[in-house]
Amino acid sequence: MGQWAIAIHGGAGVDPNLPAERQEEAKRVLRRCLLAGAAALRADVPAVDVVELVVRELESDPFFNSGRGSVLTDKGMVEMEASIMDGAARRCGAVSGLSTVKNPVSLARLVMDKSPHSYLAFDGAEEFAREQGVEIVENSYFITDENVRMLKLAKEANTILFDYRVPLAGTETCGSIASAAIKGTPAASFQRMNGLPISVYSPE
Amino acid sequence: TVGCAAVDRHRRCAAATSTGGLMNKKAGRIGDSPLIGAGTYACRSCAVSCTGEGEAIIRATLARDVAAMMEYRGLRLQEAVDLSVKERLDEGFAGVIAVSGEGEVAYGFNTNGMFRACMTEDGFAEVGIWE
Repeated sequence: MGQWAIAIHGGAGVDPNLPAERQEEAKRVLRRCLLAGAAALRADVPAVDVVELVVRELESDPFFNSGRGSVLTDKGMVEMEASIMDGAARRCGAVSGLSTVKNPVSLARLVMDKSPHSYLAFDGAEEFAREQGVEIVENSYFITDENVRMLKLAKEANTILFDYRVPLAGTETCGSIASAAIKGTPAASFQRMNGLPISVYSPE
Repeated sequence: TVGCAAVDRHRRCAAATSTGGLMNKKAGRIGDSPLIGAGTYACRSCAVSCTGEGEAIIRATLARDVAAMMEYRGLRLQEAVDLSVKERLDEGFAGVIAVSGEGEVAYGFNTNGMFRACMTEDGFAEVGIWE
C-alpha cells in the first residue's frame, strides 16, 4: 500500500494588493476543499473521484474563476472549460466552451467515462451535457456582480486580466496594474503573453 | 482556475483542472486547462494541474513535462516541478501543483503568488498564497 496525498490550487498571479480579509477567505475555501479531499482519500475513495469531488467544490465557490463567478469573454459571456485524467489507466476527458453546465469538471468526467471521445467543445459539449442529464443552470448563476465589474475594468484598461480576482473594495489595484501594463512600467513584463504585452490581445 | 491532484493508497494518481479562462478573453479562446498534457496530466508517476498564462503553459506542455522529467530523467517530484517552472516557461508565468505515486506533494510558481493547499498522509499540511 502507498500513502495518499493531495494538492489543490485556486489560480496563480494573485493581486499583490489583495486585502487581508480576502486572503483569509481564500484560505478558508482552500482549507475546506483540502479537508474534504483528504477525508475522501482516508475513506479509500479512488483518486479520480477525489479530484472530481474537490474541483466541484472549488467550482461552486465564487471566490475563484471557475464555475460560479466565472470570468467573462469580451462578449460578456461565460465559456468554461475543464479536464480530468485518471493516471492509472491513462484515461482522460475534457470540455470547452460551456455556458450552462454547473460543474464542468463532472462533464469532463462523463466524456471520459461515457463517450468514445476525449474532448468535446461548445455546442457538442452542451448537447452531450443534456444527453447525460447533468445539472444545468441559468447563465446568471455564473455571472456575478464582481465579474461584470472586472470585465468593465478590463475593457477600460484595454487588456486581458491575468488569473487573479480583485475584491470589490479596492478595485483600484486592478486598474493600476492594468494601466501599468499599458504604460510599459515594470508591471508590463508581468502582463505578457507569447512574448508580447498582453494589452495587444484585446480588443482583437 | 482551480485544480486538484491526488494519489490514493493504491498509488493511483489523478488530476483535474477547471477554469473560466482570462477575463476579457476573445470568445472561442481555448486555454491550457482542458488540454491534456498542457494544463492537466496524470500517469503512474504523478498527477499535475497547472494555472496561469495558458498560452505559455500550452507551449511548454507543462503538466506532461513534469511527468517526463520524472520518467526520463529520474527526478523527484519537487525537482521536476522546479525545473519545469524555471526552464520550460520561457517568459510565461504559471503555477503548478503535483503529487507523486509515492505520496509526495509539490508545487511551484513564478508568479507573485498562487492560491494553494496540500496535505499528505504522514501529517504534512500547508495552505498558502505567497512564496
